[in-house]
This record gives sequence, C-alpha cells and structure tokens, in this order.
Amino acid sequence: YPVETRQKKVGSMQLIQRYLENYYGFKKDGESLIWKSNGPMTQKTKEMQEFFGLEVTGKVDSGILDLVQKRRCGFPDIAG
Amino acid sequence: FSTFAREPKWTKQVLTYRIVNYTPDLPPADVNAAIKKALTVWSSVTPLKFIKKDRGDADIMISFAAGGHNDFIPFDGPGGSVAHAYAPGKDFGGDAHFDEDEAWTKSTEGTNLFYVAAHEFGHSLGLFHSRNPNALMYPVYRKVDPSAFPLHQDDINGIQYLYGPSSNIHNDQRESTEIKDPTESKDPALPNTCGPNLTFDAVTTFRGEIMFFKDKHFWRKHPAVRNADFNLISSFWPRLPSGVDAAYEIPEKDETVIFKGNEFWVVRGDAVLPGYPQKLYTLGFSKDVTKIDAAFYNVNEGKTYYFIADKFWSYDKRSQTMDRKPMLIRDAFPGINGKIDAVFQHENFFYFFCGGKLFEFDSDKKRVTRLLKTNFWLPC
Repeated sequence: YPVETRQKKVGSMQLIQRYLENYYGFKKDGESLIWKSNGPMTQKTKEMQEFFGLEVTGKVDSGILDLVQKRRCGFPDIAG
Repeated sequence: FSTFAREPKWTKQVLTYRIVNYTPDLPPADVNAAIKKALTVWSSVTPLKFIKKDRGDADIMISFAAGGHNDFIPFDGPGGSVAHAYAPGKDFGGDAHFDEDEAWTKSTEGTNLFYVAAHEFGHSLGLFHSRNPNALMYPVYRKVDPSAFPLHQDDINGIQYLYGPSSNIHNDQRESTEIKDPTESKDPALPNTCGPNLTFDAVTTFRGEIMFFKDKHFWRKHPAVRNADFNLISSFWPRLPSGVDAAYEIPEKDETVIFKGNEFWVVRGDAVLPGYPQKLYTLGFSKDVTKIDAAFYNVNEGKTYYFIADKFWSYDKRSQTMDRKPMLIRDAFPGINGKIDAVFQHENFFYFFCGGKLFEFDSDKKRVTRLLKTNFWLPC
C-alpha cells in the first residue's frame, strides 16, 4: 500500500518538474532535487507560487498540484 | 499586465491574418467566426484592424497541430498546454498555434476556441502573461461565458499601453457603454444602421466578408457572424475618397475595384495597388461615361457588370471584350427596374439595392425571389 502512494508521489513530482521546466525556465542539474531546501527546484517553485499568488514556501503543496493539472497557455510565465 | 522583453509590437494598424488549416472539431464557418470574434475583442479597444487572407503570408498565421509541429514548443496531448502564440515580429512572429489534441468547441464544454484564441492573440499583439486571475491574459484556462466580453481592465490597460485606445466609437465596446454628448461630436451624425431608409453608396464582397460603403464609413460583415464592424474608409485605405460610387471584387485575383466619379482604384488587402487611380475610359467605356452607379463581378461567368441609370455593360474576361452597346437592366434582370445604388453576389444570388429596397435575384431562375429591407445583412 505504501508503494502505491510512493508511485503517485513520484508521478506528481515529475509533473511539477516538467511544469517548472516548461513555464519557469527550470533546468535540471542532475542531482536529486526536491529536498535540497535552497536547490534550483525550490527556487523555481517559489517563483511559480509567487506568480500565481499562492503562499510562497518553495514546498510542493495541494495548491501547486492543483494548478499543474489545469489546462493553460503553452507560453512560459517567466520570460526565458 | 506585462509585455515581452523590449516591448515588441506591430508598427502598423491594419494587420492580416490567415487560418492555415482547420480543426475537424468544428465546422470551418464556426472556426472563422471564433477567430474573427477573438480578434474583434482587441480591435474594439485599440486602433487595430484585422483583414482575413485566404492564401499566402499574413502577419498572424493560425494553425492547428498535435505534438511536435516545427517549433521549439511541442504540444503535450490532451490537457496541459492547449495553445501558444509568438510576440509581434517577422516570420513566425505573431503566429498562433492550437493543440489539435484538445476538444475545441464553441460552448463551455471542452476547450472554447474563441476564449483561448482571444488569449493567444493577446500574445500575438505583444502582451505577456498577467498575474491577475480575472484577466484574459492569465495563463490558466478557466471556464467562462463565451458570450461575455472577455477583456478585464488589466488587459485593456495592457493593450492600450502598447497601441493606444480605439479611435472608433462603434468599435470600442467598452466606450460604447459611455453616454456621449452628441453636441460634442464634430463629424456628421453616423448613419443609423437599422434605419428603414438606409441606402448604400456601394457593396462588395471582400475576402470572404461583405463590405457596405456609406459616406466616410463602411460596415464589414462575415456572412456567418452576426456582428458587423464599422470602420472609417480612411483607416483601411487613407488614399481613397469617401462617398464611393461602386465596388466589386475579383476573388481569384484578390483584387477589389472601387469607383468614384470617372476614376477607379484597385486594392489588395489594405494596399492600394500602384498606378491608381485610373480613368473610366481605360476600362473600355466611351469618354462621355463620367460615373457608374454600381458594379459586380459574376464569379460563375467570369463577367463584370457595370450599371448606369437603367442600362448596363458587361465585360467578359475570357474573350476580354466589353459590350459595344449597353443593354436594358430589366431585359437581363427581370424585376429589377431603374437606377441601382449597389449590387453584390452571394452564392447564386445577386442582391440589388434600389433606393429603400433590396431585391434578391436568383441567377439560375433569372427572377427576383425576395424583396428585402436594405439593412437585411446587418445585425438589426
């Protein structure tokens, strides 16, 4: 049962990572990402939260998960 | 609102657009209507005008594609990214791409084409994403009432920051909610679109639309769209006079001929072709013909008809000959008598405007099929 939760979490993380790559200019640097509190992914997550007027924590929360699943314009929110 | 870096924008006010291909989700007429309506959202609050092209290059090329489609931003299947568009500029600048994997609709079900197109054309004109969740330029798609005016004040502030406000009362939907003091206006009173005695100086087809000329203005109407745009002639063609006499289009040449007095101009889109105006006699008329009342080009025959008083001449493009002598209008078009103000062809019907009447003439049956009001084609 925990395995299934873990799989779902990894799926969400990949979705968020791809969202940050597509619309916030996030570049993967190859090392494990999300738990580094001041890593690039945390920074980009903060930018996204700021853009959408969410609470800026740098952490993946339900607000972020909800947003990345919505239809949207394919153009980035942050100019590359 | 925000703009792109270095604020790219169009330096001209009349822009062309072309729908390169169509989604099978909607009838082409509905796609045409949704795109035209989406562009009108922006032209109604700026001096910008949009002219539809059916072939060749255009400022805003509109296309539907799935997945990778020859640019650096492949689409991602259903959901997610639904469309994108490029900032003003050459080549693919201004172009708008729509993800064919979406279910495009004209309702609140699926993905509403009009609403998404209006957002993408904001990019085509130079606006970037807005952080205001109620703005059209907010990047996330949300279900809205497609019949409501979609621009938020944030969007209007943004587009008018780039292009200034609309110069045309009729076209500025927001402004039209203001009650203006009529004594303030310097222009003669605008024609009453729905008045019973409305007459036209000339009527012609024009790249899939119909143009109704009256004094300094013309109405532009797409047969499949209820609304009509109302523009100054000079905003499209600054060199043309007001109060024209006649006009006709030759679709296969993408040329429209416009007459006033003993001169005529040929335009293609918003450009008056070089070498015009020319004199009427260069068309083959005798020098004592100083004006024509109306004209139209019969696309089925390849013949152009010129009407003067109760007679007409015709020019056959195949034999490249003009009638030596005029014929009586009533002999060739039974039921149509006397002077004609304007005439145009739509499908297999000719529409003759005579004073306060509009006659619908069936070109196959060679007879008048309906007597209509002159404002029949306008949203009254």
